[in-house]
Amino acid sequence: MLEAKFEEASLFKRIIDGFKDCVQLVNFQCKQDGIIAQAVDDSRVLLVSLEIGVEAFQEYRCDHPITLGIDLASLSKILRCGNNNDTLTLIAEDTPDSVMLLFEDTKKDRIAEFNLKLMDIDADFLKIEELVYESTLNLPATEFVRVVRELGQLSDSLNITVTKETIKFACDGDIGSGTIILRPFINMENPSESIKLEMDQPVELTFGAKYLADIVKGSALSDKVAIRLSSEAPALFQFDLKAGFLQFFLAPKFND
Amino acid sequence: TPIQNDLVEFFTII
Repeated sequence: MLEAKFEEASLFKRIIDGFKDCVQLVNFQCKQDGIIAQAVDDSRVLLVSLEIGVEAFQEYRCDHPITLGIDLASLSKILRCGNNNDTLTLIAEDTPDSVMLLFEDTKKDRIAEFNLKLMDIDADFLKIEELVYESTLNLPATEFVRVVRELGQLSDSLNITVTKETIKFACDGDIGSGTIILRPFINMENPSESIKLEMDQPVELTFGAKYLADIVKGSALSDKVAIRLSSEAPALFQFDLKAGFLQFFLAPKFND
Repeated sequence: TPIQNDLVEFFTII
């Protein structure tokens, strides 16, 4: 039996909005210590990995591991039926063929109950090794969104070069080119505006702009993004939750 | 033009 209650439905909405545009059929594995989900996009270039810890819930109970095979497009239709500040409880039996979404508006004593049919999704589960990354950046999610939006309109590839003191985003497309250089700085008044850079090795990688345009949707979850880079390895873009995270692993392009 | 890598070659399927 699974009973997972979000204090606000908006948290689950933002989590799903963070990755529903790049993967559609996802197995949510509910366990004693929380819910995890993993999916690879159709082009096998982007891996999404979600972890929601027990502390992210107002109440959480999961007696036995339960897998919920969900079509995110269908789930989104139901999530639109709840108000952001309703509580939302996910309820499922041990071998479920559907999952109940219960929205409660405690002020107006209004209760809405939806059942979403589950799917049998046959998806590989990938082991994500703890990689040692050559460079790690921490920057405001809004800055990352802006860089991706501005450079993504000029080219379908976006290059990231990290050296000792600078982070350079660059693109060079048919209509023109662009370069944005960021430097680490600490904003004492507003720490979330700080940019941090840990560089063990300089690294330069090129990524598909269309995948980055999907990844920045994770900024609905956190005002900061961690970007971890290593040559010849997928980059990790991580948005932290209060308890858990939404991770995107993106394979780089290589110059032929 | 840069060529896109496949991701799955970087991970092991369990």
